Amino acid sequence: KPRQKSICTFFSSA
Amino acid sequence: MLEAKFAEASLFKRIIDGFKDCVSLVNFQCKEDGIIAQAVDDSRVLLVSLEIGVEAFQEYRCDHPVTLGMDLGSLSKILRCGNNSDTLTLIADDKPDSILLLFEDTQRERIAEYSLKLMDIDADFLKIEDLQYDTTLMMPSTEFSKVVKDLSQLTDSINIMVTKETIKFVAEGEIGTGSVILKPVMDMEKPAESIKLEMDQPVDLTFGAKYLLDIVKGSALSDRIGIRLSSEAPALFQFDLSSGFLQFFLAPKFND
Repeated sequence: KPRQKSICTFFSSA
Repeated sequence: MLEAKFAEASLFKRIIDGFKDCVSLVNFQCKEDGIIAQAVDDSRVLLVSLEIGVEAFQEYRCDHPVTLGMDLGSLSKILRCGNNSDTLTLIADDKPDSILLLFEDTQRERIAEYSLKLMDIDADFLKIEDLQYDTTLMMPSTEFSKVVKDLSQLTDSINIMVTKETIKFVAEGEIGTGSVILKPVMDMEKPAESIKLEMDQPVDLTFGAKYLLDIVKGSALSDRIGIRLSSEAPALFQFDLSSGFLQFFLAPKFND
């Protein structure tokens, strides 16, 4: 089953 | 001092309704050039980014930058108290404990005033860089909404595949399977009905149906939705305002 990625993997704190 | 007046309360109502079901606590950053907000849903899969430019307001004034932390559930209760055609003015001082919402019906001289207590919300502001996308789609938001709602009945994951001339949505569930295929089409008489596709690379991505159902709630904001997809980055779903936008960045599901 495909695993859900977290959005935080892609964006870092400004 | 912030004084931000919407010509119609319904615009702010539709903006808040567009994302209040996926995030609850939101910092609205008000500056000279408009209002921005950003929030990540509790499961950390969906990032909402809102920008309301000065042009979207009938009148706008913000002398000092101010952050308004609001519970969208509470805000939405107050927004329901105004009529859609009322003007709505948001008023806050420079170090506010609460925000004032003023609904005015200019025809009937009815004025309704509510204040909402503000909250200190500890939330990271994420840096959204310009991402590279493989595919860009523009389509009627009602069409996208229907596809998502229809296929979500079958499964908790929806697969979106784009090749040169075809956009294919697929659901494979326990009760059965479903797919919807759309092709780019230019409707000269009703341009809003057109489906535009720009593809650099084919994509084959899987998204949680639950999040797509949240995203399509933004459809009341615009009759068009922009969808940008990449194998390497979160998908971007965008509803444009007359000035500004409501964006949803959705992390895909991956096969390990």
